[in-house]
Amino acid sequence: KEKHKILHRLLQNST
Amino acid sequence: SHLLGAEPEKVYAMPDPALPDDDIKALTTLCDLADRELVLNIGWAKHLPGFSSLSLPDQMRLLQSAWMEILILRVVFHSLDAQDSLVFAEDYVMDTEQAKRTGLLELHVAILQLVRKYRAMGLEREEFVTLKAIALANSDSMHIEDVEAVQRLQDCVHEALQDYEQHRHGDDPRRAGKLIMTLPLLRQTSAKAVQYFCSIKQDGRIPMHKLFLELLEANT
Repeated sequence: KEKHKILHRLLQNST
Repeated sequence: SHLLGAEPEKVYAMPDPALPDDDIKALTTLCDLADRELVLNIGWAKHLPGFSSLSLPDQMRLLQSAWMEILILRVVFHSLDAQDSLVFAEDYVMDTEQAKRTGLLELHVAILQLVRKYRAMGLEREEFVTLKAIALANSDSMHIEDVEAVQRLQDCVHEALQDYEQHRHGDDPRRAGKLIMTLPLLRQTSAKAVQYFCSIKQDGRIPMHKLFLELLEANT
């Protein structure tokens, strides 16, 4: 998961 | 109408005028455009009915498998009215000669095959947005946690396509199936594109943004 932190962060953002 | 409303805004390629007009510039422009589109596509996915209720790992797996198919479908749809050119953005159209010079010819030819297929069918915007959602839901990731939830998402977008075709193309009962049958070529073309950009990445001559790199790495 650490390898895909940007995807992870963008999916978590509530935009 | 939900899918039409969720469509991401238009993106411009904005090639750097300070760079000399060569293959490095073309590939840099494409990788930068792809990175920005990916950010928008993640926002788009979150608007698909049922996507956000999937677990975060499953959302990630679908996107990691389907991102290039989604990018390519957009180029294909925007290129339907162009003649042997690919419309990557309103301000970035590439013809076969340019593709040849950039080392993109094989990919260019493969994407044009999709363009011709959809042009012959008269692909409509409603069908394009639904196919994009189907490509995401049907990305065949190997490690889905909740297979049933992903199946529900697939059923939902599949049903949307069938409903649309029944109402708009009742005279061609096979149209939904014909559209679905274009997806293997999309998958194949996407694999070619990922392979190509992975080799570009290994060359190390083209600057790539982090999200684009992250997703390329998810496929290797």
